[in-house]
Amino acid sequence: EKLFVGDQVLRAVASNEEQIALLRALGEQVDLQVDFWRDPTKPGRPADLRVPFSRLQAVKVFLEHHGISYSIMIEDVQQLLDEEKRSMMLSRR
Amino acid sequence: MERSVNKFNFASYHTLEEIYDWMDTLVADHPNLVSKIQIGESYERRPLYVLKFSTGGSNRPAVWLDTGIHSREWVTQATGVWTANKLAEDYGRDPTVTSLLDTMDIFFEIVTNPDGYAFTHSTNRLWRKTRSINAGSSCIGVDPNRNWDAGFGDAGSSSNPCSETYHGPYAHSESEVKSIVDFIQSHGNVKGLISIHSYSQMLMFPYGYKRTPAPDHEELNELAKKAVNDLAAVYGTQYTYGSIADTIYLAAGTTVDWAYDNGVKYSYTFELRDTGRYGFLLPSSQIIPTATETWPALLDILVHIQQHPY
Repeated sequence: EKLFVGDQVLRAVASNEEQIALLRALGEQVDLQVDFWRDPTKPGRPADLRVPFSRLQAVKVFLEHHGISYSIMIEDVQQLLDEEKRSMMLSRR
Repeated sequence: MERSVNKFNFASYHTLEEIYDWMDTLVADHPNLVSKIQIGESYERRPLYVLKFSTGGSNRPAVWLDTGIHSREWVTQATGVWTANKLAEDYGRDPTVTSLLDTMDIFFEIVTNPDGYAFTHSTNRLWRKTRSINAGSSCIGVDPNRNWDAGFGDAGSSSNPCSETYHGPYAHSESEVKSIVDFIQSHGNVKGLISIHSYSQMLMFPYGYKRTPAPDHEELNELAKKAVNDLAAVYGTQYTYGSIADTIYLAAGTTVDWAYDNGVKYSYTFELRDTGRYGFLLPSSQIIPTATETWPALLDILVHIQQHPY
């Protein structure tokens, strides 16, 4: 089973079209393995990207370097997945 | 396992097997209203089941509903189960639902991408696409909402099999998509289609593959406005609405564009709530509030279709 320990989902908000293009380019960088949960669409609209733990620093440096504001929407994806599994087990029991 | 729909916990996420089992109990509990039909098989040969809500008649005007075409969007399949149960329970009790089902049929595919859904339970919770093998690539799967013959391969879809928006080798290459195409075309009297996704809180209509407004833009936009207002009235969840191209971006090869281009005038796609924090991992405690707030919006669209035959 694929684990997502330490993976985070960042919520980035581009303030202009240039930053939208930068976010899209980020998504194209295969080595960063960014998984957009919510694609960049318009300035001011949130874009959510799941980033593997090992790529977090690089992605955060990219966002900060280009002045793209972001927050951490999900601190640890695996924790939420574990909770989800626990609640299914409880419901089933 | 208790074989009664009342024992089914709608406030929990369920496996594919549990949902398929539950379908049989719903049919058993409402034999004069609900039947289960199979419209095809998935890539990995799982049955594609559709619940048919009909009180008789012959080839009545029909509405197609689907949830779960992107497998990781779990709140959509769960909302599908709750909504199907609501339709069955309310028939004969709620005058609006009764009138709807006395004049129209509803076809509801709850797990539209069963391979992907099974894979989210067994191996990768965040799987989105189908599970078909892409010749010449180690990457698996096609985005079933970029595989429709409506601007196929254009902007907003990718020709890279490793992309989450890979459109596939050709339009309708995915049996999960082709089965719906064949069903709707052979039925010939489908008047509305609602494809349910999560999680950006939007209600959208054609077009996605071009910026030209659809011929029915004004009517579709007004109905969307009413629907999102009634949805917001339940828990205050704010939605945006409009054509796909205006609301998010150009996205080619989508379900609703194909339906619209093939004569289904009332063609909508929902993006359900995320309450701002969980994205695809919406806690199961949010399933019933999500389904409950979505219901009035769905009903608005169904009633409008009923009252505006074409």
